[in-house]
Amino acid sequence: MVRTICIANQKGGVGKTTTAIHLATASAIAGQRTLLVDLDPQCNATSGIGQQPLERHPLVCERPLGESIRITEVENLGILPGSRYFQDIDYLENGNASHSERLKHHLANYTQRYDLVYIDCPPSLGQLTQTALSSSSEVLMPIQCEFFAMEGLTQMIHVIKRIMQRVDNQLQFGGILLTMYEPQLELTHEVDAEVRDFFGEIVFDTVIPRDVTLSEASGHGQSTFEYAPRSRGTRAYTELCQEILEYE
Amino acid sequence: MVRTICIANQKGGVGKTTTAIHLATASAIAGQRTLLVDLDPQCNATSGIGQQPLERHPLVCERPLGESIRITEVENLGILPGSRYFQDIDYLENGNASHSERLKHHLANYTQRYDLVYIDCPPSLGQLTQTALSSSSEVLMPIQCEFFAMEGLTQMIHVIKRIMQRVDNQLQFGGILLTMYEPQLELTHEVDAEVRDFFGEIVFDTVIPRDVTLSEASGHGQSTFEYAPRSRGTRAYTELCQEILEYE
Ligand SMILES: Nc1ncnc2c1ncn2[C@@H]1O[C@H](COP(=O)(O)OP(=O)(O)OP(=O)(O)O)[C@@H](O)[C@H]1O
Ligand SMILES: Nc1ncnc2c1ncn2[C@@H]1O[C@H](COP(=O)(O)OP(=O)(O)OP(=O)(O)O)[C@@H](O)[C@H]1O
Ligand SMILES: [Mg+2]
Ligand SMILES: [Mg+2]
Repeated sequence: MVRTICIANQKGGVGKTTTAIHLATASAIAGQRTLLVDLDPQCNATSGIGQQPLERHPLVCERPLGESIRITEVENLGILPGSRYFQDIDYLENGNASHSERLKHHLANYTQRYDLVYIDCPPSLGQLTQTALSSSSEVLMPIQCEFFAMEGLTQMIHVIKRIMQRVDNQLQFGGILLTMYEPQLELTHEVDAEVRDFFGEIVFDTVIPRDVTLSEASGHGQSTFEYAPRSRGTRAYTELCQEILEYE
Repeated sequence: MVRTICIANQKGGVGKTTTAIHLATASAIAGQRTLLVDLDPQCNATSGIGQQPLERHPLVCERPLGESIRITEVENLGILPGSRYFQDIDYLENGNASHSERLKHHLANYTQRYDLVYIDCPPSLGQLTQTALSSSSEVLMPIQCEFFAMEGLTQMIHVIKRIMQRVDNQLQFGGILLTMYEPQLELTHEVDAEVRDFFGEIVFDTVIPRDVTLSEASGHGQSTFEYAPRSRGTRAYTELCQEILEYE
């Protein structure tokens, strides 16, 4: 199976989409043939790199995935766009185990031609996220240094462990990433210390600082690699990508 | 029907729970008998005011709601706690129209004894949020001054309009609230101007500033009315509450 990193966290607004876009771009720039899959009905990953959502969701159509994948302005980076079409989202969210198997095969058949795949998930632990987790080799969990972000972690870990116990499982823990890090705030250091105490090794050394260029860039349909190449956000995601590529 | 304000937005991390907790507290302090309903499987509203989630979700059990409602340390404020029990969340999320009718009646029967009800929703447009919307008299949408937050608004408004067109509908637009407002950032002013251009009157005059005491307070199981009564966050939610109570 191709290395497939699922970026998931039930808590909303923790930087899942921003991490998916910037890690995928950093990997492509490092020479890895990279695919970004947008499973979020908001389609933020699709518009965040300047692409348009599809009418129908590619994972639900009978068309081979290859026909839906778009190449982007970044060399080595392809995207499987999302769709806002309600019936397809409903089908993906409320499905049963058998069609989640179908999705899994649909994804696996096409990703062979890539070195790395990143999947951006919606803020939920429903069927869509569980299907993405069971189609992945690793799960990466972005969290903010906030109280509410800590709360949801145990519930999330519980769901991941349940998927890891399944017979055909290949899901490993990819790591916890601290995002929107503000070293001048005491709360940031308190949560940082607590997360590292509790989860130890699996917390990435790299933290992503709060950097407004990361938000501004998405308004221009670009990553900060294009919009603000020397920003702190760009440097942090480059370091994180190196950490991930060494980890293999 | 008792005035029931549903706090909803599919976009994650925009301040739904923080707004639900602080508006409910401000209303209770202003003398309104207030009920806060936690419909989010993360149960952030429940823990954010120092309560424990329930084993089973009160809206799914046969027990009358009254038995699940807890009084809080704030006079006039009661809470219907959430639950993290997966089967109940699944049932609420994947339900059909007939059981959403049941939930609606279950909620309506018990809320008569309050002046105001606030419902905190998960970051999704699924069945649970739609049930909450159709059980409410108003919908209040918090948004951050960010590009991705703008993106999801049209999709959200589309779902709300669909519910408003139903026969038995009593849902009105309660307003759009700008949260985590940072006047020193250009992006904040750009989004502020765009939202007010597009949505005009329904955008609240009051904006909620980014204020770390709002995050710190939830770590202590309190609102800022207790934790930091003179903070900017407390003042802003007091003003917002006045705007809402005058609006009646
Ligand atoms: N390091 C950062 N510094 C500043 N802003 C950031 C950073 N990371 C993300 N943001 C901004 O914060 C908001 C939330 O981030 P993002 O949308 O990536 O989170 P998400 O977890 O994907 O949200 P959702 O749960 O809705 O899918 C966005 O507007 C984004 O531009
Ligand atoms: N005005 C504010 N200033 C600073 N921090 C804030 C503010 N409002 C909310 N926060 C913090 O931002 C994070 C997101 O807010 P909150 O959890 O209320 O959003 P939400 O929309 O309910 O998220 P979800 O989509 O996961 O339900 C929380 O950690 C909260 O403490
Ligand atoms: Mg996202
Ligand atoms: Mg919330």
